[in-house]
This record gives sequence, C-alpha cells and structure tokens, in this order.
Amino acid sequence: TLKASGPCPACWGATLDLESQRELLLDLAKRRILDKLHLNERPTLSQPVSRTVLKTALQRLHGSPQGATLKDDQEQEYEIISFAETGFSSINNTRLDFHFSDKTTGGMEIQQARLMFFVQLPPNTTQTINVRVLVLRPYDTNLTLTTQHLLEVDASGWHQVLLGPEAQAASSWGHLTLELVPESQEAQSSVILGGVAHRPFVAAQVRAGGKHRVRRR
Amino acid sequence: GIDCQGGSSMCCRQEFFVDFREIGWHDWIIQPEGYAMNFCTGQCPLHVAGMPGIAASFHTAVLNLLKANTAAGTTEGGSCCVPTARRPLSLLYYDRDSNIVKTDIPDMVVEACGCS
Repeated sequence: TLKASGPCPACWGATLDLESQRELLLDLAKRRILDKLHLNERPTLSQPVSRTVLKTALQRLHGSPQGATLKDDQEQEYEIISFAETGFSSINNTRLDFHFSDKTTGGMEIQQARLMFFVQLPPNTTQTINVRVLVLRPYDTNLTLTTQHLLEVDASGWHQVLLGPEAQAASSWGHLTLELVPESQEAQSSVILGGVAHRPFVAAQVRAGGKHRVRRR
Repeated sequence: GIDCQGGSSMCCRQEFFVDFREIGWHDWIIQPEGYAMNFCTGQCPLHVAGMPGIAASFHTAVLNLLKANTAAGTTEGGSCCVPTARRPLSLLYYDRDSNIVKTDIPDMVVEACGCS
C-alpha cells in the first residue's frame, strides 16, 4: 500500500540476514500461490494418478480448445481433469463417479464438461452407448436420472461426449455420477475399458466467481 | 525496467526463483518446476519518480529534472520501487481429489520494476 508521503512500506528492513530474507520470500510465494488457488493448505494426495494416466489424458485433450485463457476482466479460469472412480459396474453397465473438491469448485461455475472414455469393439461392428447422467440433488439421498446421451460408436478408441447443464451443475455441487450402458451387449467382457491407460475422465472448464453472477431467468 | 546487478542501489528487478522440488511441492504441482516470483527492490530518488525505471527520452529527462528541482526541500519520499509489468503463472496441479487442474493465475510473475 502506497501512502501519499513518507517512506515506502517494506516487508523487511536491513536487519534481516540473507537466509531470513530467503525464508520470508519462500513463505510469501507459498502463501500467494495457495491464496490464488483458494486453498488453505497444500493438497494431500490420497490417490495419486500415475504419469501414464496423466500423459494419456493430456494427449487426448491435445488439440481441444484450451480453457485457461485470461479474459479482459482478469477472471481466473480453470481446466480440471477428473479421473473416474468405478463402482457398481458390470458387463452391461459401467458406473463412473467423479469428485470435485469444494475448495476448487466453491464459488465457481462449470462452463463445459466433456466425458472421455475408451471403447473396445470387435472389428467391423458398431455399438450404441447410452451415457446416463445421474445426479444426487441437495437434500436427496437417491440418484436421479436427468439426461441421456446416445453415442454411435463404430471403431475402437477414445470417444467423447459433451455433457449438458445438468452434469455441469452436479459437478459444481461436488459429485457427478455417470452410467455407460451399451445398448446391445454381445461380448463376454465390457466394451468400455477402465484400465490404467484407459481410465475414463471428465475434462471440465471452470470459471471462478460464478456464484456472484446475476442470472436472468 | 532494469535488472539488479551488484552494487546498484537504484530501483531494479531482483530475480527470485522458487524451486517446487526444494520446498517439497513437486508431488502436487505437475508443471512448471518452479515459480519465478521476482521482486522489486532499490531506491527511488525524486527525479525518477513517476518513471518506469530510467528516463526514456530527452523530454522526460528534462521534466524529471524540473520535478526534482521543484520538489527539492519538500517532503521526502512518496515514490516506491514497484512492479510495472507482470505476467500470469500457468499451473498444472493435483487437487485434493487427485483431479488435475490447469489454470493461469494473473499477475504472479514480476517482469519489470519502476518508481511509482
């Protein structure tokens, strides 16, 4: 803070030695980064993602529109890659759970969310995949089916689905559940792969300060 | 702006790099490997007040000289060595749910300093 007159304010005087100055600067840098990321402390990783998975996800996203660009009003934007936790899955049904931390999404608006998943098909076959968006609404204990996306798949590989506003809202609340259901299941194993290199993920574009925006209905 | 070199006490940009491995943050910050924070340090004599760093032209030099002469004998101070240019810091990191987040934090890296 600058005053109209008087000496410049400073964080330290000439009394600090070099090592103390360095410690002070490191502490300042740490606190600055955490503040800007809306974190109270550095995250402790409970389930670290392997470098292989990370590399695959980033390669899949290569060429897609980059979300983290600074706007004129200096709003901070984020692009989040959330890897799925699989549960209650069978050959005919793959359920994917995604968690978004409160500290990351608190007061933020998810602008776009894309699901990316790997499908393995026998040669010369097609498959229709039904992607169901299940939402756990506030003050509710059961998942509610909100929307479905039908995707025609004619080759093995990575596929993506642009999820709608319901999925965006669920992600903003912190939890998104998706079900992937092949419409005609003839194979002996699931066509949707979830191994280390093929783990499904959601790529979301987030804007900070969403809750403060006025919406017109 | 000018970068600090040994012996100068004038307003300048001091480079300061925070190595994420050194502070034990390399496990959750994927990229970059460190933060080039930098900071501004040094004195701002009255005749360079209002100028980003050093005088840019003959005209500004004359104006600054006039300013210094006019202000001589009045209250000292009021001009500080502050950042005049900054750029964002791009981060790729894991949040506490092990999601991967990419963001650009504005105004994090000091690129140039000058006297306010």
